[in-house]
Amino acid sequence: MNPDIIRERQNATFDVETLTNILDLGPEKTKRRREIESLVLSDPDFNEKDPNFLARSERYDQAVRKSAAMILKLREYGISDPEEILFYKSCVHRNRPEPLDLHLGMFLPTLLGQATPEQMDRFFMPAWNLKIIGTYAQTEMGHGTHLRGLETTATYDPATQEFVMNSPTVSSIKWWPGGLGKTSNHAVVLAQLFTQGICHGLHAFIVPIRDLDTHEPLPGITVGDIGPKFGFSEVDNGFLKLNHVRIPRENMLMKYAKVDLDGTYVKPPSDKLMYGTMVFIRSLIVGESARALAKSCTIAIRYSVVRHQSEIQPGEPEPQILDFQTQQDKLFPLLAMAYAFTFMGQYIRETYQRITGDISMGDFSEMPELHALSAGLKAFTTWAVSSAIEVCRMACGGHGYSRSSALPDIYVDITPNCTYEGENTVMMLQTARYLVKSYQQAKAGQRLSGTVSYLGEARQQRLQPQPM
Amino acid sequence: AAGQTVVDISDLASLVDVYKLRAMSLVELAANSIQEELGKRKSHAHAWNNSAIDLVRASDAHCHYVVVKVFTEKLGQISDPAIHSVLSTLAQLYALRGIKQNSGDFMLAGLLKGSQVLQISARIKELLSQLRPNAVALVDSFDFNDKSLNSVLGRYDGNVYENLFEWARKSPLNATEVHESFHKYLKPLRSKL
Repeated sequence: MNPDIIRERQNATFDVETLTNILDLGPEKTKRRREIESLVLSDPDFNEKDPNFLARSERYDQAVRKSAAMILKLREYGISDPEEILFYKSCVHRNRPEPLDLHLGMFLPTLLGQATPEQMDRFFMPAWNLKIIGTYAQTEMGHGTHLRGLETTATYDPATQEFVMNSPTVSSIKWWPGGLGKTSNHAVVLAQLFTQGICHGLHAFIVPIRDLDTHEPLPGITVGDIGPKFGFSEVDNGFLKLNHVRIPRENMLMKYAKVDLDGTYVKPPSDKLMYGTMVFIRSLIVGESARALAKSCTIAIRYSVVRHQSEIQPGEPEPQILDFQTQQDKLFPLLAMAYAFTFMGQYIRETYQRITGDISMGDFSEMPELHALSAGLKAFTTWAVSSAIEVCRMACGGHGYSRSSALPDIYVDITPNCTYEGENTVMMLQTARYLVKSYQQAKAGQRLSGTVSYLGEARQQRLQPQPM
Repeated sequence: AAGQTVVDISDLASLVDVYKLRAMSLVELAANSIQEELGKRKSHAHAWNNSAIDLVRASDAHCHYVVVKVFTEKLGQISDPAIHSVLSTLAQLYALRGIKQNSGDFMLAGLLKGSQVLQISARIKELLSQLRPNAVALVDSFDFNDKSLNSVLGRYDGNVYENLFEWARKSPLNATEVHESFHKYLKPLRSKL
């Protein structure tokens, strides 16, 4: 053990384990987290070659091998709690994204949130057993966050009771979904629904894209990997072109909106229900960002007590670089931010669970608040964390540039959060729409609830002059 | 309210309040901007686009307020005095750093005096010194396993340099003492020069 770091630990004024328990939301959760971590890290099936020294195809191959082993082990150990699955997965893949992320994180949750009981019977168990491997194909080559601009069409044909899925232009080719290129055999495809000659907007459809046995692309399907990216080397982000592909009527996710046999369209109770999975992911991203920043701070602060450089007092030995005020000014505000965002991640996850519980009971009243808050906080935290990781990297001087520091990998795997599940500026504008609407309601004398309730408070009532 | 709404920079509740008032002020500013644009007979869509910078800023301020509020509320749930103290220092640092970085907003809204910006800078320096002895313990509390962190610089035992050297030696370029490119390109080049 390095003597500097031993001395640092002796200087602490609080009990580290107690704070760890607070961050984990209780000692039992800490214990369970460590059990899971130990299960993975002591398992030789999850040993890996250092990905820094592998080509991309090798990294994908290694990740698929580990994902396959992971699925078996999850069954073997009976781990079924979603939070525990997520943690197990993050240990297996050392917090790197992996080929089954979209299957576990979006395809299954979409089924749970938007499938009818009959659709659950048909799709869920095959998906749970990986016979069906799914992804979530929303973004198109020419269209991203603005969902109404998506071009892919699903036209209902009452004669055959099928939807005809089509990519009418090059810009409508689905682009970027994780796991789409080589891993998945199904996709939840977001497409503009046409029935009885009328466009009813965006709806979700389960589209088979590869043969379940041979894994060959199905007729009318053009599918593949989009190529190397900034990070995400383990994931086969893909493209998908649909050439008048026919799917049964029952493949439209119909828990809320419906198309009857004759093509009659039944509206959902709320337009926003379609985006439930995205809101779920956005709420997870806040905690994920906090975790990436916490890791970066851990690396930069530990290194800053080991590294000695330059002089504070001429003639004296080189001090630990964390003794320089400028180094503290770089890193401690980021450490504070890591804690702030960790607590924020816990808050938004609890809020998501509470409000989705209400939604499942038919109470949609807090849904706009959830949408606005998850969008804004996702943007706020990912922007801040991307910049912060870069500061951590620079704070480690020349060694921060080495892949051995892990900082380059943390950075490239977290910055895409700024653009996926909604580009950040657009997310901020969605939040603003809710804020302005709430402000106008408050001005009109309506009572507000939730995080915007302050917009209805009289300004001078709350802040009194304080002694300086 | 300008001139009266002076923040007490050492009181977290007061800091939460100014973040709330800053958010309120920026939401109001953005809403007024839309009204002004509409007054110029712009369509609502154009009024919205011409106010978009203000709108993003309003959202940012709202989120910042929520984060500061949630952090402060979390402190209320922590009973261990030593941990409460160190997290309170972090919360103050987070809040004051945000005020310093966005001081224009706070001053424009009459929530902060120019002289207080200097006070905040001085207070931030105090907080940095207070945090220094606990810095490693605060990151240890995140409890990242070395394998999971996968960082030579961030190792728990601090043995950075020996492991950095060991890691470098694993580079595929070091698989042979002489890389094949020397025989393929550099050596033939020499004979041509």
